[in-house]
Amino acid sequence: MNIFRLAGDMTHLASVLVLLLKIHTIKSCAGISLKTQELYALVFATRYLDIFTNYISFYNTIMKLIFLGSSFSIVWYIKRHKIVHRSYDKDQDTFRHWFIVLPCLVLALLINERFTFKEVMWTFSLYLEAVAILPQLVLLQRTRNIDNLTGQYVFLLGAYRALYILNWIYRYFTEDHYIHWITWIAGLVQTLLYADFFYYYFQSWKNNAKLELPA
Amino acid sequence: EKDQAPKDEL
Repeated sequence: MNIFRLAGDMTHLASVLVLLLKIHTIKSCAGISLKTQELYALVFATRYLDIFTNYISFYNTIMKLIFLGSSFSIVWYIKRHKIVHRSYDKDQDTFRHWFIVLPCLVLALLINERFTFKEVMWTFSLYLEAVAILPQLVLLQRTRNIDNLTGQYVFLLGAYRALYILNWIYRYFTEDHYIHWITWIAGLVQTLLYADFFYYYFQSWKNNAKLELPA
Repeated sequence: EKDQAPKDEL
């Protein structure tokens, strides 16, 4: 494992911890898109189908369990926790799951490395992860006061993707393998979706102003 | 001889 991959994983982990901190400690999910969280739960459920059959490392298994457990518990918190649920911006979080899930499923059935159930599900999870942030970005744009934790959560998620690209570039030059093109392209699309957010995030940071995305 | 990269990422 290289430094970019480790930094990417740690940033991903930090994003989850920031979100759990907001939900568990402040008991608020204001500004957080349940749609995006449900899509992430689906991403991990379909990607880690081989978690118990294909052992890679202790680190790998633990991280998979953390991402599975945290994504499903975040969804549970927003939907079922009495106090947390009250802060959910239901009327603003209007993105339709099916507009995202269906095209990803069709694309995974058409473009994959091998036409087997596990392989198609793995490919589907990559396509879905690439666009799962969209409901969250739409919600951010509609939110007048984006609180610090929500801004940091999205920033950390974007940073995680950017670090993964550096990791792939590093692996390309240091390892002798064929490239998983699907992973690269889906990952690149995913990172580009954050470009606009990054721009306004750094602007607000530079000017010491509150983060706000223009409609 | 190149082979497929292992799926060892998260």
